[in-house]
Amino acid sequence: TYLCAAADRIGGRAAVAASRASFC
Amino acid sequence: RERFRKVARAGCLVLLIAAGCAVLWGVLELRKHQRRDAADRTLNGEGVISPSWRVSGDCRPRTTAERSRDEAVADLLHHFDHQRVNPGLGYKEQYFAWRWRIAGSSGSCSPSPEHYRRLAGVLVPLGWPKLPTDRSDLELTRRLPPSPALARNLAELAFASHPLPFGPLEYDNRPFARIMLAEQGRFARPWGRRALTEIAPDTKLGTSAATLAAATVPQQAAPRIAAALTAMTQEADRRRKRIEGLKGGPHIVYQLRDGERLFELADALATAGPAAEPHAEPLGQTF
Repeated sequence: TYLCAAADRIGGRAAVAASRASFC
Repeated sequence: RERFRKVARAGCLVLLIAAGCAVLWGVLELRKHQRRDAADRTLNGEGVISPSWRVSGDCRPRTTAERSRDEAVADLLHHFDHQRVNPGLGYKEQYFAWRWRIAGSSGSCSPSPEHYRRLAGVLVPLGWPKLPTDRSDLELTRRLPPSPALARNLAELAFASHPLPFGPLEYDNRPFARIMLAEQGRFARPWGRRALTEIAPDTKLGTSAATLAAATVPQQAAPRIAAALTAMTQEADRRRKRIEGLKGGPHIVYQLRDGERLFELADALATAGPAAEPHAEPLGQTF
């Protein structure tokens, strides 16, 4: 969840990568 | 025959000395290894430090009984000497540092901000927090209003030249102090450049320096944190290839400690805010 939350906070491509990850 | 006996005796002696040296060397190596493990546990053994935004959440207003309890504990201020460490001061720190909202929406809100302002007015001019023996005083700084003096006091701990052990496992308190310093916002800027030079992917001191640098000099910090993330993913990739070469099939390539450093770096990158976006590629690769 740390990784997913960090990616969501950054937004953009990072958030897209997080949305594709099965564990997010 | 006499000569043969002498040579044999000397040979046995040499063998005995060599065996003794080998045992001694083994014992010394083992102790060195144990010391290194203990130092690593002190410096890097603690789990991921939760940033403020993860700790706080919804809360319910404090009841009359709770408010009256807050007043009673705050009154300890008048009965205990703040110049010295004493049980009254320690209890008050623990009370006001308590994570009131940890229980989520069913948890009580923190005591009134006025209590924290009064506490800051008394404690911060005394150079507090000083050499913490537990976490309460550092946890409490998270709730006090940020100020240049509090940032200066925190920086003394955050950049101490030796570990500041706390708790039964003697974890180092410096990384937590660095995170608390990062939460001082613009008052932490004087330590941004130093934090920038201490960013590292493999130690808790290095990842907490990354958070501090991201909070203070985000434009310079973001590419360096991204480079640290890349170093970690590349190392994991090398490890994966090595393991696959030996056994075949997919394997877990991040060890627990690496995983924790990875979370900390990801969080540090996010702390850089909009400056992180152009450098977020390594985080994407991590997924």
